[in-house]
Amino acid sequence: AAIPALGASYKNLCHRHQLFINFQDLGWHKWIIAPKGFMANYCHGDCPFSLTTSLNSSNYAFMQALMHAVDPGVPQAVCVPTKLSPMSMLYHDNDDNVILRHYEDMVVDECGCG
Amino acid sequence: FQFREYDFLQFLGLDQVPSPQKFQPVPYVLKKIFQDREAAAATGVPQDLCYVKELGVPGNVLRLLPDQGFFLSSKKLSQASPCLQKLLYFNLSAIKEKEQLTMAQLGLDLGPRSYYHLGPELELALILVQEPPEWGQASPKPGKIFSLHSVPSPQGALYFNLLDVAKDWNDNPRKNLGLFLEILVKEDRDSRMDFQLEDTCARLRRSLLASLLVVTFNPEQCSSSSRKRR
Repeated sequence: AAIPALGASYKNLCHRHQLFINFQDLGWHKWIIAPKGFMANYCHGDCPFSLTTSLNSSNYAFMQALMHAVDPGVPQAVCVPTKLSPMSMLYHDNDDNVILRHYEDMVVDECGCG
Repeated sequence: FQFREYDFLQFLGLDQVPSPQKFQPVPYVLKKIFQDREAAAATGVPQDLCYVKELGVPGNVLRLLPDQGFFLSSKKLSQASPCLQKLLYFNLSAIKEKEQLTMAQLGLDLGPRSYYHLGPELELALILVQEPPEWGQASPKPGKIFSLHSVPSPQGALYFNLLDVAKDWNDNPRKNLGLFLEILVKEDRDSRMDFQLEDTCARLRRSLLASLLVVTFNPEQCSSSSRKRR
């Protein structure tokens, strides 16, 4: 039988949201050659105890959610990235060098409770 | 916001928001590596961010350093005198202490390729500058010859492996006095040589572009997570 989510409608549950980072908004387009921006995404939503097991959660998140149920002083598990991917950036530095660098963990691919 | 931006720039390996004065052209190899990495990321193909497979070397940062040297004055040209003399200088200060150099390639672009204007055969000499200029002299004293190269026609790009030299410069910045580039026109072509000479040398001075592509590897940033994937 389906477990009803306590006080959380589906759209409020922890999941990945789209977030496009436009370097022009940051004024970084003056020195970043490529990309012009990237889909970084972010995680947001509730992690109710009843759904902790189904929301791509860590074992720790499950235990924390359990403890929260027993003692509300323990904070609830939070919605965090569980899978991130790298991206490359091509930019100019202050010495007029062109730099190509790869950065890990720049794009959120999956979210879960942790 | 400024404070947070500074933190993030540090994470990117920058001390401040860059405000470049000159915009160097991005070489094909850097564009290609960038596009390949972007395509791999889009398709979810695991990547080793600490190995540059296109260049066959370990590394996680690629830098194209522009030449900051200067042309040395040339007298009236004749076949015996050099067509072009230039001091090449590359500022390696952007390379951080913990980074290990794994590649340093000098690129000399002699201008666009053409089938119609091949130009005279050239001799190109790269000489390491080992002593600073003497008092009252504008140009440094050249040292030992690093490379002597015959160029059938002055066009296209030439590449030289400068890894050992760049490592030495990086370890001892005082030794980084640059490279002396001398281009001579080879003799015995034909009678039109003198006519072509001024033209060829003037074109070379206008089109010559020198840059140093350096790849570095930072063991702290290439930790277990990337090795696991490899």
